[in-house]
Amino acid sequence: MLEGKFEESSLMKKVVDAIKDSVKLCNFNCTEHGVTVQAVDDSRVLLISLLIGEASFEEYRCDRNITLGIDLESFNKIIKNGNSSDFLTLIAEDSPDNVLIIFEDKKKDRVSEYSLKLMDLDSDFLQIDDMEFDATITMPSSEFAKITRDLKTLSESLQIIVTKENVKFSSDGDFGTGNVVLKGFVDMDKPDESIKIDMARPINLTFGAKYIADIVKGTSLSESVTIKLADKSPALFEYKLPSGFLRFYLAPKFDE
Amino acid sequence: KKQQTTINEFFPRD
Repeated sequence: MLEGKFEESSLMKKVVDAIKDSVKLCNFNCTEHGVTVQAVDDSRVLLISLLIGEASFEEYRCDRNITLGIDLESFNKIIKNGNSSDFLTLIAEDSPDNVLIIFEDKKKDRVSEYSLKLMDLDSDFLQIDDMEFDATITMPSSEFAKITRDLKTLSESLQIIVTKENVKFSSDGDFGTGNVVLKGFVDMDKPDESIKIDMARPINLTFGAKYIADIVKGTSLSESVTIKLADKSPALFEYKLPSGFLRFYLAPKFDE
Repeated sequence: KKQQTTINEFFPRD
């Protein structure tokens, strides 16, 4: 049996918001360590890897591994009904046909209970070994979201170029070009505002802008985002959770 | 013109 209670429903709301536009159906795999999701978008360009660690829950119990096949659009309709500050509890039997979603306000004078039908989904698990990256950038997630939105207006591709001194985001479109250059810096008072660039080898990669625009829907999960890049390899975009992470692996574009 | 790759080209199925 699964019983997981969040101190606030806001975490689950943000997670669903972050992934629902990339994937529609996915398995939530529940183990004693927490909840994981691995899913790939329909075009097979973007892979999502989510871990909501046991410590993200106020109370968590999962005796046996349980798979919840969830339609995220339906789940989102229900999860939106809770107030962000409500307790959120997920309950499922060992071989469940549905999952119970319970919201309780903190004064305990209102309890809302919903049941979501589960689906039997094919799981197609990809093996992601520890990758070696040539460059790692950590920056404020809101700044990365703005750069993505701004440059996406010019082109369907977004180029990321990392040199020793800086990182350049660049787009080249029909009516013009644009780029944003960031240098590393440390903000002692607000560490989350810092920009950290670690580079072992220079990087020049191009990605589909629409996929990055989907990735930045994770912005509300974390003050900062970490971008890991390697030549001719998928990029990793990571938003840290209180215990766990939401990772996006994005396949690059190459010259024909 | 750049060609989009897919994630399957990099990560094998388990």
